[in-house]
Amino acid sequence: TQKQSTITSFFTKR
Amino acid sequence: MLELRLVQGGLLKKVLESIKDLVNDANFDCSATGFSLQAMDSSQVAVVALLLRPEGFERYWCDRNISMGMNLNNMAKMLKCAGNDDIITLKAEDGSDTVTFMFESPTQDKIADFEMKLMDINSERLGFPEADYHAIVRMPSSEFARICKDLSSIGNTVVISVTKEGVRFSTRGDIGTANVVCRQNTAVDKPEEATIIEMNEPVSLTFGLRYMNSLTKATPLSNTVTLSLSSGLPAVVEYRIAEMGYIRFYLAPKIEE
Repeated sequence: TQKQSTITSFFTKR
Repeated sequence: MLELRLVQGGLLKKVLESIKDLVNDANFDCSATGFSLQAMDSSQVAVVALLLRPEGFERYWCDRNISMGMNLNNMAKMLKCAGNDDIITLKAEDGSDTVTFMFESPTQDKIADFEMKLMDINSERLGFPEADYHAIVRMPSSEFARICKDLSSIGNTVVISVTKEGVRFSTRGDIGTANVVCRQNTAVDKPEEATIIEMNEPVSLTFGLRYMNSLTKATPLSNTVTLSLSSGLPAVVEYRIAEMGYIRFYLAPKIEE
């Protein structure tokens, strides 16, 4: 099964 | 104070139509770099990044960096009142909690101004490092929109795979499966009709079609779309806005649990 990832798990907040 | 005069006002209307369903509220930033926006959708799956460079405006005046928080649905309502050929000017006084949109008809016989309340938005910006993508696909934006729309009537997710064969869009649903393969094609009458595939490594990623379909609302902004893909990383879907800048969407993939 697949789950939807989130953008914040890939990119850091500046 | 800020004053931005955009002769192609229809462009700003299209920009709003392409992002208002994805993002509710956003800060528009105005600086020497241009008129920009970065905002995430409420489920944190997609980020939209917009840049309209100063050169694209007939007048681009902002004497200091300004960030204006706007409700995009309300902004879209106001911009809908502008004609497609109207010249649009944005104006804001220092310290004001409103922004004024001025619409001028091309023949200058009708001038309207709409004042909209600004809002305070706490938004953190994300840093997007420069990446070497496994594959970059450039194709006609209308073709990409058509594929996303067609596949969403069959399934909820799309697998985008780039191989030597071309770029494959696949879905699966209760009623069956669908596959669309686009091969590189540069033998076209107009350059914007070409499909160009640059592949460093084969890549396969899965995305929610609901989000993909939402991104394709930017189709009227550009004849072509560029998909930048790397395994396990968000896709970048870019629509270039002629001579002015771009609208980019970063879309998080579905991953194995």
